[in-house]
Amino acid sequence: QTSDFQDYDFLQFLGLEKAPSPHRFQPVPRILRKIIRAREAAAASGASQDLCYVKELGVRGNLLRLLPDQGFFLNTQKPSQDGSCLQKVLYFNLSAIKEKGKLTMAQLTLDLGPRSYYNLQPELVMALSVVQDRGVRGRSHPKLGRLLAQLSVPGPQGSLQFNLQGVVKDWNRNRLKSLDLYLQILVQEDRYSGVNVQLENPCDRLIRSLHASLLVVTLNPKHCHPSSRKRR
Amino acid sequence: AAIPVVPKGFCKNLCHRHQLFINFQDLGWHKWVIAPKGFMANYCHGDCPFSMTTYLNSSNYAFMQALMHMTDPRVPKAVCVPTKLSPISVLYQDNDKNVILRHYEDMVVDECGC
Repeated sequence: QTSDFQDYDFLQFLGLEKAPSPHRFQPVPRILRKIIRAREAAAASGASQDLCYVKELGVRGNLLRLLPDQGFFLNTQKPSQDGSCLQKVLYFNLSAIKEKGKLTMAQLTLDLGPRSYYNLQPELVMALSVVQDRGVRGRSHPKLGRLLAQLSVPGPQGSLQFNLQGVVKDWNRNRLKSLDLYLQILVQEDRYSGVNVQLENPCDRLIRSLHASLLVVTLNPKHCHPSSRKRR
Repeated sequence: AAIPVVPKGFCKNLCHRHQLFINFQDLGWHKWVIAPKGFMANYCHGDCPFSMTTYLNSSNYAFMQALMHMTDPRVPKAVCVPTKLSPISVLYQDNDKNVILRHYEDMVVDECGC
């Protein structure tokens, strides 16, 4: 009974209602492991640390949260009539950010999967937009808002990062409950045609290996103002 | 006045840092706390006689309070408190599949004093 009581208090102190019971661990991105190792090394050496600055990301903040994508694909058949290979609505549940304070970073990571060991990889053209209206899943196409990024990459090669400053501003203005993005990837066929080696369809590989996540950093001024003593 | 030599065995009752390690596995929290495995929940405990307040990393206030206690025992002795604290960072997963790295300041007692 006593240990339960302490458990409860300790969890409250950590900012949790109850002990999480995840079915399985999410993959922990390298950046978070790198930060915690640096913090542990600093603590072991007794070096003083600025808790409110994440030097690995170059932003102020004392809480980092990685949100998994909970969105859905719009087309999983072969390249559709407009040649796009992959259309996905990315959905991030921002209401998970419960603590007070302001957002200082929202970094989208798109992992397109490893480089293929064939040198000839189709060039990919990616467009990332804000979704204004998700429409009805599976029946209507989402209504798009502003274009956030458009780029071409010479084939899948690990993770791409996008700092979404507009999302940070919007969230600080009116604490959005969710973030919906629309990702479209087209395959530039010309570099790819005429190759007689039977390669796997790049769309299938992309659809299978795409993994998206959103890293958000929040700064709680109550914890981060140097002169404030925390209320016990 | 010469500082009285502290008699043998007297030290362990004096104000100092006591080490205590909280192992998250003992709490069953290793299922959701990714790192670290636990943390040092040290605490300060021990006596703060007048002799202590003159050379340990104690405050002037402690010296005065110990002096007043000697003059008038109704004034309580100086107390043993943390004088240097350090933060910890906890990497854990919540119920919504979010991975969270949170920093908590003033969690570990590095030094104690009167």
